Amino acid sequence: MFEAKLDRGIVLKKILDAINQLVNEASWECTSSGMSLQAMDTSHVSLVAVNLNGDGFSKFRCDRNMVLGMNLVNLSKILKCAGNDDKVTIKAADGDDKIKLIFEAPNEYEVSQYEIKLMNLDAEYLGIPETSYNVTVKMPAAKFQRICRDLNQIGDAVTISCTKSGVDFSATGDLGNGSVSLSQNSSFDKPEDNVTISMQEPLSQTFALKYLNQFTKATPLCSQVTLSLSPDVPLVVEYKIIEENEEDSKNEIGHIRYYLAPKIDD
Amino acid sequence: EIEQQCLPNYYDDS
Repeated sequence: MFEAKLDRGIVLKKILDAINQLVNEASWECTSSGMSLQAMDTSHVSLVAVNLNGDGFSKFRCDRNMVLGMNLVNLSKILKCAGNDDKVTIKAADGDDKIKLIFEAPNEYEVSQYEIKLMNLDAEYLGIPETSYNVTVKMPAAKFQRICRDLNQIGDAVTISCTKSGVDFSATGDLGNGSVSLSQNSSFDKPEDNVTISMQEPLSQTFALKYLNQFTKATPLCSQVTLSLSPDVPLVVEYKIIEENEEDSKNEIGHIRYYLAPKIDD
Repeated sequence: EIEQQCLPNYYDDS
């Protein structure tokens, strides 16, 4: 038996919005410690990994490890039927070929139930080792989204260059070129606007904006995004999954990490 | 369309 309850349905909606255009089908691995998912896009250039901690749920029970393969587009459709403030419970019985989704409205007298068929999906699991990255940039997620969107007006790829003075995002195309430079800054009053750069050595790598723009669908999950880069390894773009509850307190309940291989010739 | 490396070139698939 598997049962997981989140107090705010909007978190699950945001997670699905962040991944379902990149991957249509994927398997959730459910263990006593939480739920996780790893899937590559069809061209095997990018990968998304989601991790939800069991203790981030208001109720979490996993009697034995389960793999729940499903169509994420369909899951997303069903989740659109849940209110943002609904409590959402995912239930799966051992050996069953479907999962149940239960939405409880805040008014406490309205309960909706939906079922989704499970799928047997071929496992395509990549072993990603713990890596020490040369450059780590932590910046406002909305700023990163804006930069990727704006530079995609200029070209298909962005070159991320890190030096002691800061980080440059630049693109070149038929109409010309453009760049956005950020330097480290910190604000006590608005920590969500901070830019933090940690660098061992200067670095410059180029990535397809098509994928980065897909990654920024996770922007509503968290105010800050972390970019991790090293020569000859894929870029990692990480968003914490933050649940804001009624008292406006924020709990980190997991993360989404996107991996993107660099452009050829880099 | 720019040419991209594939992720399995970097990580073990199991």
